[in-house]
Amino acid sequence: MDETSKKTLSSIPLLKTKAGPRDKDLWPQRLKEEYQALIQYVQNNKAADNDWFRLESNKEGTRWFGKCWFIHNLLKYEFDIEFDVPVTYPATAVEIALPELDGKTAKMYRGGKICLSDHFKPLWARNVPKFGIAHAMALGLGPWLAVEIPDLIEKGIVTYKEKSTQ
Amino acid sequence: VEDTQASLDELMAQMKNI
Repeated sequence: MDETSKKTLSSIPLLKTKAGPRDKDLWPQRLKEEYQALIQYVQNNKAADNDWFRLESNKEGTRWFGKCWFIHNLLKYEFDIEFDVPVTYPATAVEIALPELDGKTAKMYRGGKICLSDHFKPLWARNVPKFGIAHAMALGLGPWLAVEIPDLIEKGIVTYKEKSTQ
Repeated sequence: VEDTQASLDELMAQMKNI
């Protein structure tokens, strides 16, 4: 892992509670910790002038959705994000999906779920339950966008959509 | 993460308003 990524990762707070979405007693506490870590990560990103995603969940914290942005050649590309929290979370990591890119790249499973590097799963497993959704974003989606989006743009598979002004 | 007095609703709202 490069030094910048290490620094980014180490500045995301670690989570304490090991609980999945079916744990009625401890899931609310885990969910609070997820939000705390995400809030800190987004604040860090804004301070570093790299505000690249937003996320929110349903009330139960089982379904998450949001947007991410990637700047390439001075243009800002926006993509929808969605994922569910698996029943075996946090032992099983979340599978982040970009549904708009489904079928457009080989680096994706059906439904737009991003394929992660071979490093991700063992790294996640070693850090259960300390890693959470914020860490999955930093270790998973961030690097995936950095590799895949420029390639998809260069190939013309992803094209810039100008936001309409009202 | 530090112990917090904030409720889950408050944290959700904070995330929305960042």
